[in-house]
Amino acid sequence: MFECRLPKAEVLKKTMDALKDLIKEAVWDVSAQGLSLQSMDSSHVSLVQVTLRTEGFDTFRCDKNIALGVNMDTMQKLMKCASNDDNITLKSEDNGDLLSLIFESPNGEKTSEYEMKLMDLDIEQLGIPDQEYSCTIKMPSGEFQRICRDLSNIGESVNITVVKGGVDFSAKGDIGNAKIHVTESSNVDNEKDAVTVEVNEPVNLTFALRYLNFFTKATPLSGQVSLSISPDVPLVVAYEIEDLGHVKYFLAPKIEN
Amino acid sequence: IACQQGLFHYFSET
Repeated sequence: MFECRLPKAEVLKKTMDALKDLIKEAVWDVSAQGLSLQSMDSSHVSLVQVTLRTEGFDTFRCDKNIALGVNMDTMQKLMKCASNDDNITLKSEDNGDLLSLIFESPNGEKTSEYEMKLMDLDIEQLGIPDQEYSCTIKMPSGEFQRICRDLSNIGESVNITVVKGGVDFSAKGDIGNAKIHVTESSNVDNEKDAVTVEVNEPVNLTFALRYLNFFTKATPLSGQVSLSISPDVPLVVAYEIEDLGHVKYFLAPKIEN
Repeated sequence: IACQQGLFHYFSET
């Protein structure tokens, strides 16, 4: 038996919004540690990894590890039936083929129960080594979203150059070129507005904007985004979900031929 | 021309 309850459906709705354009199907792994998901997009260029820790739930019961195979589009559609303020319970029997989603209004006057058919999915899982990165940039998530969107008007790729004290995001295309320089904040009152740039060694890498724009669908989950970059390894774009976990995206770089 | 790498180039299947 698996059963968990979150005080606000909003966070799970936003998480589904962050995933559904990138992946069509996925498996939620349920264990005593919480819910987790890892899936590559169909082209095997990017990967999303979600962790929602037990401690962030109101209640969490998992008698036995289970895998819930879901169609993301279906799950997102059902989640949209919840109001943001509703509390939400997810429930599944150990060998069941249904996931129950129960939404309860804050005043307790309305309870909606949906049952979603689960799928038997065999999804490739990749081993992602823990590693130190050459550079880590933290910046307002809305600013990163804006940069990715704006540079998409110029080209298909963004070149990210990190040096001490700042980052250049640049794009080239048939119509022209663009360069956006973001400087590390010297003094900020609000942590959410801060830009921090940690540099162990400067890096310069190129990534497809198409995928970065998919990743920025997670913007409503967190005021800040972190970009971890090292030469010749996938970029990590991470959004922390307060008190609950994270959504992390990995994107393989483009290499000069 | 920049060529898109795949994730299998960096991570292996578990």
